[in-house]
Amino acid sequence: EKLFMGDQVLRVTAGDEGQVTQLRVLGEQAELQVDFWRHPTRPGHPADLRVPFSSLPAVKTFLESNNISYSIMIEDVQELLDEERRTMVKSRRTER
Amino acid sequence: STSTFDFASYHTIDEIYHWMDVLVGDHPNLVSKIQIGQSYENRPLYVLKFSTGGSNRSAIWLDTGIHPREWITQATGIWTANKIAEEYGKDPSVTAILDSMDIFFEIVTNPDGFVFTHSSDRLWRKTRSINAGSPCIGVDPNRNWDAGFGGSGASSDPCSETYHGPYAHSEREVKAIADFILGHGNVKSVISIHSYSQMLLFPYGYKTAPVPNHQEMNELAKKAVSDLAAVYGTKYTYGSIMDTIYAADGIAVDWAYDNGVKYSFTFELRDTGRYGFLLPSTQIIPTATETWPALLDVMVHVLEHPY
Repeated sequence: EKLFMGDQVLRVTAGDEGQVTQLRVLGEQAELQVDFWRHPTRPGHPADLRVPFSSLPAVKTFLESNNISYSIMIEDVQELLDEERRTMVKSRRTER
Repeated sequence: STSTFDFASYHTIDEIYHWMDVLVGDHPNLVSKIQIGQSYENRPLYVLKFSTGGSNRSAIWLDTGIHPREWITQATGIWTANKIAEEYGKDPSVTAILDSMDIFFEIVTNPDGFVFTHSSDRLWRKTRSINAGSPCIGVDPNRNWDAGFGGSGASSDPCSETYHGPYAHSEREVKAIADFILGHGNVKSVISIHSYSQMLLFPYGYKTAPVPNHQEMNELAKKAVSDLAAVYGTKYTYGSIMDTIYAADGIAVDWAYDNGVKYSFTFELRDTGRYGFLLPSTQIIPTATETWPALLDVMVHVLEHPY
């Protein structure tokens, strides 16, 4: 099973069209394996991207060096998935 | 009985398929389960048919889960299908719709991908078909439709999450729906439910030209999102896909529109700003509950505007 330990989902808000373009370029860098959950659309609209743990330094450096504002929406994806799994098991036990 | 089913929990495909049979058993004169095809890994593609009789009535198509990792959409689909069954004979709008139209509801639209999210990769988005010549698996089923297929609003890279596939309708899951709708010939609305970003969208995504009934679609979307917001205050945006988000090529509702289905919409469900599409199961019923009035607005409009 694929695990996502340390992966984060960043909520990024491009300030102008140039930054929107830069976000799209970021998405195309295959080695970073960025996975857009909400695609960059236009300035002011949030884009969400899951970043593998190993790519976090590079992605955050890219965003900061281009003055693209971001926040961490999900601190650790695997923790959220583990919680989801625990909840499923618990409700299934209750249902049974 | 469906009353023992936990609508506030996420479920496996086996549990969902079992629940479908229970729903049919609970409502034998209204609900039936039909199979419109098989997935790439030969899983049945089941569709719930809500019908009070008559042959080849005009119909509404609903689907959830074409992107399998968006579990909130299948869960919303289950709640909504149960709501439709429960409200027939009680809610005047549901009763009026089903007294003269059929509703087809595919809940697990991408079963291979859905099973894979439970077994191997929770964040899987595509189908599970093998891409010849590439190590990467799967096609984005909402870039595989024959409407602007292969345009820049999709990716030609098999490793991309928005890979459009080798040719339009290459994915059995997509072709099954397309064949069903064309074969039926009387589908008047296609509503495809996705997650997330709180949007109610309508064609086009593959071209800038507005659809001929843009004004009507926009007004209907405006009313629907207003009624949705009235439930929990969840604010949606609405409009054509091209105007509201971005160019998206090869998507279901554009194909439906181009094939005569005038009332084609995509819902993008709630965005709490904290979970993306990984909404905790405690949010299933609130999400489904708020979406219901908007869905009903669209279905009632379809009923009241035959064409």
